[in-house]
Amino acid sequence: TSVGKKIDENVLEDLEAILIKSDIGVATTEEIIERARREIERDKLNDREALLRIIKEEIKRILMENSESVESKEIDVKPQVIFVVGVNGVGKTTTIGKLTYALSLEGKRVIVCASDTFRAAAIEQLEVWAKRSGAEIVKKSHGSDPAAVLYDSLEMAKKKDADVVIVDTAGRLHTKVNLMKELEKMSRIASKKVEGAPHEVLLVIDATTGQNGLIQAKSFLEKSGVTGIVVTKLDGTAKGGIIVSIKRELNIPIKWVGIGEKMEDLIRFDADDFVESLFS
Amino acid sequence: TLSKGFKNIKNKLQGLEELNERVIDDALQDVKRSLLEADVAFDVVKKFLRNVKEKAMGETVRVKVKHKDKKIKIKPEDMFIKICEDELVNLLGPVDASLKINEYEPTKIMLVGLQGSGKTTTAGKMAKLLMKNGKSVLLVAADVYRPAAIEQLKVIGSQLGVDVVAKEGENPVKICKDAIEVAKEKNIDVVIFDTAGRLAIDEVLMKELEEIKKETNPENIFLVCDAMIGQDAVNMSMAFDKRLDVDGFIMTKLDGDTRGGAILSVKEVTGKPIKFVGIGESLDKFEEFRPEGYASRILG
Ligand SMILES: Nc1nc2c(ncn2[C@@H]2O[C@H](COP(=O)(O)OP(=O)(O)OP(=O)(O)O)[C@@H](O)[C@H]2O)c(=O)[nH]1
Ligand SMILES: Nc1nc2c(ncn2[C@@H]2O[C@H](COP(=O)(O)OP(=O)(O)OP(=O)(O)O)[C@@H](O)[C@H]2O)c(=O)[nH]1
Ligand SMILES: [Mg+2]
Ligand SMILES: [Mg+2]
Repeated sequence: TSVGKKIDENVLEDLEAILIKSDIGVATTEEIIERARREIERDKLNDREALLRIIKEEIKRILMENSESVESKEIDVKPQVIFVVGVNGVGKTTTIGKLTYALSLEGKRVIVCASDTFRAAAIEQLEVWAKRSGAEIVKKSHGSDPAAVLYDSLEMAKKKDADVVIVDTAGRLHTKVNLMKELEKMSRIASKKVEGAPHEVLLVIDATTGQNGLIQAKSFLEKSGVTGIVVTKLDGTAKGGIIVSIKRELNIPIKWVGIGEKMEDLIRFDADDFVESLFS
Repeated sequence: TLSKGFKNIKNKLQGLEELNERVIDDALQDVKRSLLEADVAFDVVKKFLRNVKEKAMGETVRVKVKHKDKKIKIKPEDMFIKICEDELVNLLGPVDASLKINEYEPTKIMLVGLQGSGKTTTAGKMAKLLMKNGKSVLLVAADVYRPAAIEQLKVIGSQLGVDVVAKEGENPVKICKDAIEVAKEKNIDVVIFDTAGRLAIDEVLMKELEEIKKETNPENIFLVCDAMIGQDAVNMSMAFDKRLDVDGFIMTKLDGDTRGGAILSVKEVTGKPIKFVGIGESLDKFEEFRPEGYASRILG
């Protein structure tokens, strides 16, 4: 009936507002709403509950489609080399502390590489995390070449038969050409020293980030390669919806979620939980 | 300075003799999309569109009446875009980089905000700016939680030749109170409190900020906000403002390519001014906020 159709328009607008307010973005929201609209008309649906379920399913589909298992491939090469990259202040160093802790619980021997040689007390900050999480740290003096620290850490890893090397990099806005080039150089050095390295490049995205997060992901994907996303600060009020657009447009899997500032506050990404929290 | 969002609107309106409601509504759809893509808060966008429509409708009536049989002087698309830009500059402004100064005692500046927004770096930038204007500064490390936070501020202090008050594991409220005494003893003009990043929903830590405010009575409380923040800018700024009655915002990391719609959002929902902007990592990358520089960036 035409009355039923009118209800759906208002309900669709309310749901559109929820999606926009969670930073899912205009284009992705339009696509989700459009698909939902077609399904409603096709199935002659008329209640908000059915519509909400359709929208949730659509978002889950975007998040889970095409992404091979979140487990990084069991690599025979040792050490596995993980770069952690992203713009300033998003939680890279803290995430490395958490990741090291998670790996150490699995019995892995981890070396952290202090390749942020630029920011005040960045090395000291990583040292605290290394101590807390049971990793060994490789560092050089403040201001030294990040690639030189990387090289040393890969040497050390081979010498000590470490399982994983996690590389902390300086925060960098993707618009800074020379800083992005620095990452490319580090990738080259890693690949020369360890076959297939870096095996994992984790882009850290702050859950409060708006549409610039998609531009960040595109840039880092292009310049340094990105094999997975860590979304941090999801313990706040921000919904982190930008990762839906990132997944939809770039198909980068979301691997980890930061939910606090302590060592244990890192969990594997779960699409169902994420989608439920969008609407809570 | 129009980029593709507004080029679209210009093309749509080009060649029209006049604006009417239908044409305005159509152009407003493009404005809505552009502002949401720029991270302006959803409800702030709605309000902006209403204001612009009202002015645009008013303008068409005025122009029609004034130029009864003559050709309209301003092209409709230019008029519409000017209304949008003027409205945005009007909402963002006026310029206000003022600091409340204490005539008899050290002036206090308290920096607060979410984790990673740039508070510690901004403390250094603020100190450098004040020193450039002949003021002496004391930096206070009130973040006792983050690994090497005190060390970070000490490095900044030594780069500037500024003393840093710090005490590992001490209560931040006490640190700030004691720092004021140090500033009085040493006859220092300005004290800057660098606080730990925190979530606005963290009851314990928000109470800590209220306690620092109550015990030290800072003349200036600035909310340091990352310019790439999205829709959460509304929740965040309202929560901090409600608890602390902030004096203004400092938007950081504007040297990137974020459109910065949060600038409009936080100003609109709290009424508090944007005082300064951070435009780089080094301590000289800091300036007063001037709205005209950001209107076209946000509008697109
Ligand atoms: N609430 C919350 N805070 C977090 C989370 N992850 C990191 N943080 C905080 O965010 C702030 C910045 O974290 P860092 O690890 O220094 O971020 P970074 O990306 O290494 O920063 P730069 O190296 O300066 O670019 C710190 O206060 C962390 O405690 C999280 O999941 N939740
Ligand atoms: N590009 C750029 N980077 C900035 C700017 N302001 C701060 N940063 C960087 O952002 C990151 C976080 O800065 P901090 O000063 O540690 O942030 P914070 O708010 O004190 O962080 P917490 O104490 O953990 O809450 C660092 O890498 C800074 O160098 C800016 O205006 N532009
Ligand atoms: Mg770091
Ligand atoms: Mg800090």
